[in-house]
Amino acid sequence: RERIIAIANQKGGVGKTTTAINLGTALAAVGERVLVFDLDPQGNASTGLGVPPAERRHTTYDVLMRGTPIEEATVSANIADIALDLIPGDVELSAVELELASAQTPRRNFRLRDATAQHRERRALKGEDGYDYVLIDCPPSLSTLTLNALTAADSVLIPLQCEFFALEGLTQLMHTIEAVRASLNTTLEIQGIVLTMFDARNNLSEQVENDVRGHFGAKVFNTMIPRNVRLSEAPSHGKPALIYDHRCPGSLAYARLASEMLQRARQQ
Amino acid sequence: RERIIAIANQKGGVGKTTTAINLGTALAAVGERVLVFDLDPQGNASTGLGVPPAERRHTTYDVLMRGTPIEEATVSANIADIALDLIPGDVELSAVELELASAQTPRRNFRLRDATAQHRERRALKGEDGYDYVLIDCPPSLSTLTLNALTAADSVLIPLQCEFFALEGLTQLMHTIEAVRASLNTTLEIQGIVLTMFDARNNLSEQVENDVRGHFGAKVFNTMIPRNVRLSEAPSHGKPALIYDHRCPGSLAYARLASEMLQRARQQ
Ligand SMILES: Nc1ncnc2c1ncn2[C@@H]1O[C@H](COP(=O)(O)OP(=O)(O)OP(=O)(O)O)[C@@H](O)[C@H]1O
Ligand SMILES: Nc1ncnc2c1ncn2[C@@H]1O[C@H](COP(=O)(O)OP(=O)(O)OP(=O)(O)O)[C@@H](O)[C@H]1O
Ligand SMILES: [Mg+2]
Ligand SMILES: [Mg+2]
Repeated sequence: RERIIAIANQKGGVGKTTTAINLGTALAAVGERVLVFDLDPQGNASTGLGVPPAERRHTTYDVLMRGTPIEEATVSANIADIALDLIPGDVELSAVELELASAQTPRRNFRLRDATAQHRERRALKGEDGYDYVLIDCPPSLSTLTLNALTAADSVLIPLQCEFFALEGLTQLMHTIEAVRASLNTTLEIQGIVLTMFDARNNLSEQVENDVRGHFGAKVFNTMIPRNVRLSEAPSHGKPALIYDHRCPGSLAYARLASEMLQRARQQ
Repeated sequence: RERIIAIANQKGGVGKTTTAINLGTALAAVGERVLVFDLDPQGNASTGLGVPPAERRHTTYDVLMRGTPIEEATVSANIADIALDLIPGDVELSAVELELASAQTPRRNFRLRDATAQHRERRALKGEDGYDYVLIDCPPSLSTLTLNALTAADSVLIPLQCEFFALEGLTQLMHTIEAVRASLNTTLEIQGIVLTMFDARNNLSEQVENDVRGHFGAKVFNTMIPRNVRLSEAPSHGKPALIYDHRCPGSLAYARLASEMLQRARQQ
């Protein structure tokens, strides 16, 4: 059964997009059927998966606002011989907030949930399998786009940069997840917290790790993503780090994160 | 005369808050009268200037949405013997987008501009001097909060992280600035682009620097802010890096940035 995971954190620059791209690629590399949904007006996940703005005929804006079916908006990411699908994002998404607000639409936070539910029904009618994982890359805010992702998702994956400001924002994020669970999506779970940009050479990283593991226990993945410049070089080549340099520490960490996630899913 | 500078970039985690805190402190340290306006629902600038959530009686939300006068919402930041004022931010700000949208208010992007204009008038009537610099820390999006900042500002300071994704977002930001200049604020200028988290050990930083200087020339400050862990440690002590460790490379760079800015202002 398809599992929809929102990759969310309103703090900026914590590794949401890098996680969507590389976790998605690592899952696809071991045979999982993966769709990445780029819900960020910056469209970084689309660029990092090798689909530049000129190739984005349909986007997540079309799915949310124009009723374009998911299967029509999906393109295959250009990454070597790995099958991974993408619905690109683009700057039109930044208009969603105001367009949905002023229309006073009662279901403004359910647009994505309705679209994914209809997609599942159509697939089931045709007897086709769906995806194993749908990863939604969220923008750095708790606005209508992120609320749509949290309402459509089965669970939330929280990348947490090993920095003080990132830690400060975690409480707000947890409150928002609680509020969504109470009203918009009662079955929303926390997939886990993944520590990113961990730098063993500085105390701050270890302090944040100790704080977070102390507070959230088993919700925190054992796998940590180290700070690794190869992860930030890969997008300029339009490739996930797993393809750009599959032996670098960043790629190895995302491969480990994928297998830890699959292992946890089997145990449940 | 008071100069209002919006510190903006919709890309997350590029150093907007760190620049607001440390550039503000460096300007105040040399005798400039400075007000920092925390327009981010995360309230990071307030924390980094030593004003925790419990001490935020009035916030920028009150100024924008409840008509609280600026002088009433202002507190003095707790930083050693340097005079620097702050209007704190808090999570209530994340409601502004929807509250202003659904009210269909015609001047929803002028709330901050009106508040600062009224504040200047009141000061002039009393024969009081205003601030020399008002620095507005913006959230990572091009939403109503950032549009309010761009509409109220004399100029925009753009922190640009030396990374590929940050470079990709610059075009969108420039389009937005153009659009604001064309409709909401005809005199909006670009104060400059400041390269942040520059790491001389990796090629990516140098590539980004060459790209940006090649494209934007004199608009790019000569001063670059190096990646320096002391800058990210300081907020956990509730202090600007300039107070926490005034000799570290990060603090020295922000002191240089302040003097470069003052020098450029004198030349104009
Ligand atoms: N583990 C890492 N090591 C080094 N650099 C990284 C790592 N993870 C991400 N980066 C880089 O840090 C920057 C921020 O990461 P990314 O863009 O993935 O974060 P984000 O949370 O998606 O940002 P936004 O909030 O703007 O959407 C990017 O330039 C990225 O290439
Ligand atoms: N030059 C630097 N060297 C090292 N770390 C830095 C530097 N500048 C900022 N940081 C750290 O990087 C993280 C991101 O910086 P900061 O929060 O200032 O960015 P921002 O643009 O305000 O983020 P947001 O988009 O979430 O508002 C913070 O944890 C900060 O402490
Ligand atoms: Mg992103
Ligand atoms: Mg900030």
